[in-house]
Amino acid sequence: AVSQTSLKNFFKPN
Amino acid sequence: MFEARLLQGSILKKALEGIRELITSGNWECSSAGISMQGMDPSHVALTVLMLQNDLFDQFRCDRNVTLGLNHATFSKILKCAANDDIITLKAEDQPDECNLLFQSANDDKTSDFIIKLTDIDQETLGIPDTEYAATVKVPSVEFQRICRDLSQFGDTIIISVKKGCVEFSGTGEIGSAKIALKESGNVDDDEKVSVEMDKDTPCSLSFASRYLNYFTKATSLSDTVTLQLCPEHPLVVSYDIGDNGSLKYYLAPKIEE
Repeated sequence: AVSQTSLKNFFKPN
Repeated sequence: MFEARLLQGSILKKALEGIRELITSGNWECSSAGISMQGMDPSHVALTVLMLQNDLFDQFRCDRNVTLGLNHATFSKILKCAANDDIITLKAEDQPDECNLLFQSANDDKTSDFIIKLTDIDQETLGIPDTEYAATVKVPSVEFQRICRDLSQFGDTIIISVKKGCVEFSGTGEIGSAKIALKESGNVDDDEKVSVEMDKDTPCSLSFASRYLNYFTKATSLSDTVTLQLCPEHPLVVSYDIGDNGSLKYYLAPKIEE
């Protein structure tokens, strides 16, 4: 099954 | 004092169409360089980044950095009062609690003056790391819009695959499946052109939520072409250029096999 990832896994808060 | 006059007011109308359904409100940061706005959807799946450089405006003044916290539904309602060929001027004080919008008709026989109240928006901004993308694909924006719409009938996921000279969009669902391939055009230098650039010729395939791709295509009228940038297990970048002095970019987190 494919699951949706979160952008927070890739981009860090400034 | 902040004042920005946009001869082509329709740019702002079109940009907001591409934003308002993804982000309910945002901080529009005004500096001497121009206006920028970044926001994530509530599920943290898509990041929207608008950049309007000062050169896009025929008059631009920003003495101190100003943050305009705008509710996008309200902003959109007001912008709908502007005609497509109106000149739009945005004005605000240095520490504003409201923003003034002035619409002037092309032949200057009608002016409309609106005030939008600003809100304090506590929004975190994300740092976007420099990424070496494995594939960069340019397609006519109307074609991309159509493909996203057509494939959404088959399921909630669209797979984008890039191989040498070709980009393929596919979807599978209970009713069946679909696969649409666009081949790289020859040496045609126009907006109908499809171009596929790959780093190291390694095929790249990623899955994305069709719902978000369809939201992004609301920005179609901003540009004749759209650029897609892919990198394995990385967010997709979907960019609409606003002339030479601006862009509306979307970053979409991929779906990954568990």
